[in-house]
Amino acid sequence: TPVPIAGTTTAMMYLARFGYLAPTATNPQSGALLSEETVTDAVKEFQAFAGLNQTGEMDEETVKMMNTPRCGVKDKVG
Amino acid sequence: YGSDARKKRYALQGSRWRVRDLNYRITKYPRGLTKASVDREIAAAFKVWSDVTELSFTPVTSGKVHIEIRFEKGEHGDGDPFDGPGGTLAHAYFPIYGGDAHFDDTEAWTIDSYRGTNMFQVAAHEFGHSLGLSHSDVRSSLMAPFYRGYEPSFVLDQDDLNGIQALYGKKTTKPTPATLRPPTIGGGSTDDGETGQPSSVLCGDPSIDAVVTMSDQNTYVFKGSRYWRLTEKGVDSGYPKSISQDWDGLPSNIDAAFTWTNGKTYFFRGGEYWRFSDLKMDADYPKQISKGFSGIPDDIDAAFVWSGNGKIYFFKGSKYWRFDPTQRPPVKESYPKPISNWEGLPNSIDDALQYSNGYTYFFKNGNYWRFNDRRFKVDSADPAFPRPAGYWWFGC
Repeated sequence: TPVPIAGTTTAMMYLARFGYLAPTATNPQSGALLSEETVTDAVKEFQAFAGLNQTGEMDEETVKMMNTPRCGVKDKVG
Repeated sequence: YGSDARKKRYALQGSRWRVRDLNYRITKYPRGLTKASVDREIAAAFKVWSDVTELSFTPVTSGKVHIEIRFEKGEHGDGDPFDGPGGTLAHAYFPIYGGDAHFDDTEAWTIDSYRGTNMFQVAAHEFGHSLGLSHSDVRSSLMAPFYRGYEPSFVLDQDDLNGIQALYGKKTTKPTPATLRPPTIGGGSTDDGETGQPSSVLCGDPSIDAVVTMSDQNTYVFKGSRYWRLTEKGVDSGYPKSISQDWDGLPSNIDAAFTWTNGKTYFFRGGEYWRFSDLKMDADYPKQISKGFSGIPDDIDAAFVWSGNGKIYFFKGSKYWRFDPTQRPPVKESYPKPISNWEGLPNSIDDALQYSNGYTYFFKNGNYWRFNDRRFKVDSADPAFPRPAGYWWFGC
């Protein structure tokens, strides 16, 4: 199975992949700098979409939901 | 989207198909499941959407298609590689991007099972994307992005219904034949084709001997020494005709009939059965039921291929048998079982039919029932079942 989403990097890749962060956010070559606030907002948006408490933190429930098998289409389109 | 104060609901990507009649092809099948069972699950997944809109989905074996379906592993040419078991299960493209659906072939795809990943549910979700629906944040909806496990009594969520009907409108016709009262001339007309007698034989007493849809998708009803061909509106003009005239070798007063995946139609009467390829009887028939269908009794009431699993079922009195030609023996020791298992169906039926729209229908004494395969019970509809077969099928 893929590496469980637990660390910050893999979480950010998940958020970028499904439309909560700009795709360039996780591409070090493009040198994009992310503020903590941006990442926290992205986590909150994911939590809101998934019906979780919007803590902005990678809490247990959020990690569990990010590890749930799912559809590969982005959640945020357009 | 916006603050959480907003009501949770479906989302439209922004494109949709301009035509209603779409076709599809499975160009790459998964391992571990038969093609026939995959075909059936994919058709059922499309049916989730065609049941509530005017959309139709036709499988084709050649030429261009609207929706191509593939089971792939890892990188598969669209720059969005799959990630092995778990994680991403599948993805699909909105109409503006072509509508194709790809499934991760490393998943353990299953059918009607709590094990693995349910193919029907994931396919129905992906086809929602193919039709223009984006992910919904209503957790109970089909278009929510997270897999919730196998749901044996799956029902489309109101949120999904609102979403797809926002794109394609409501369904105006019910998925049953002859939904409109046929004109008085033609189906159910006063002349009786061959004998000049009114065809009140079906309308006066619409109980039947047998009903079957042949491989050419024509549906025929048999009663006594005569048979009728049905159209969308009722009985075709020029019918009834005599069985002996057109079905050389087939006797009158048959018990039941079904069409198998080999395109052949099998007719049963007493202890014998006949095999026809369209209207022509194959050589060396009739044969003994006890030989060709060991484990099945003589004098059956009904025979049909159930749309739920593609197996052959025989009904007689209050009992039923399941016949699986791929198994030895083809009828398990656990049969016969009571027909009461089929919730809502009566005993001693006339016959049953898997119609070209994929539903299985049961007929008895002038009434008919439509079966909901997923709920394994008679479908609930308005008007309710049973309904009069004369009015809805024979154009009376």
